[in-house]
Amino acid sequence: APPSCDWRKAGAVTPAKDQGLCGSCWAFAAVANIESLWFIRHQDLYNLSVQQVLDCSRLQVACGGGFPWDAFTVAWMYGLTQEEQYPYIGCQSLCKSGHQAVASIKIFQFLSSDEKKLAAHIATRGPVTVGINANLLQFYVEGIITKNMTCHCNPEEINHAVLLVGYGLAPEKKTPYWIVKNSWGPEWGEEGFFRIYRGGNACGIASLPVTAMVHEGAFDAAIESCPP
Amino acid sequence: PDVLDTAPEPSMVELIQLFQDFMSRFNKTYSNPEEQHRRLLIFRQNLATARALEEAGQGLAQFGVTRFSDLTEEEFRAQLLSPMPGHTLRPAAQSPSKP
Repeated sequence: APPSCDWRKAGAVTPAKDQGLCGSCWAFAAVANIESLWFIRHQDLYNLSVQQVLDCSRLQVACGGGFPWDAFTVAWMYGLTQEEQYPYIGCQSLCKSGHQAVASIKIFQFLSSDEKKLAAHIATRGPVTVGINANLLQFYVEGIITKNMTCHCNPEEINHAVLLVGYGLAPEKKTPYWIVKNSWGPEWGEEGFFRIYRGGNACGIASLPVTAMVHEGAFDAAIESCPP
Repeated sequence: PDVLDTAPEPSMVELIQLFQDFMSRFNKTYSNPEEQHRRLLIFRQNLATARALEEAGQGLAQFGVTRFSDLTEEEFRAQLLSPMPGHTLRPAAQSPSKP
């Protein structure tokens, strides 16, 4: 993996969305993953519909939590339409068909929890969804959540899903960190993103990495490297 | 607890000012004065927690007032988070096949 990577600099990451009072993080993380991968492959950046995922997943109470692969299954079966065609209301409703899908996936895959391999995957392929113990994030304002804070967030107790969009090394104390997209709106944290220590499975950040693979076109010119 | 020795808690006047700023910034309203008082106490507790976290962060992270600062830990988890028993659902590593 190169020393740093930030897919936001390539324009591959949509602004952070707000899940509201609904446990739909799993859908937001997965949809954000597809948005970024679709851009990297096709150079079209869409805000895709999270509500479609909530409504059309087989979960009965989509706001009660789920897994990114529940969302990937919806994207694989139906394709995803744009957010403006199927806007977010933050509760489960009936699955509405007939919307034009603009992005779809061919498969999803579980990745290694080895953070060096994860960084290499992100740098060469694109953002990845992960689980995290998000207890600390209630009070997070900005900066890097460091290694010695992670005793406050049991890595075995994953309770949130987010998207790794890059990584870097802070000059201060040479702290390696992940750049993470959250779904609590752009007003929260660092414009909707946060940074956390990279290398020690901090708060369980590396324990459940999953990503989609999007359909490819015949004439695609995929972005081949992540901006440092 | 360590940090409270070095960084004293805000006075009640300062606390109320911080809470009013918080309510204004995040458009918070409460159903009655009792509820508002209860939220003020939660806010105070959360400020102390944030201060302790910031101390642990060794200057690399800032913790403080967020729009969730009037929620108890239990409320925050119930409203924003969703337990994911991911480790039990993760596919088991395949054992090497025998030659």
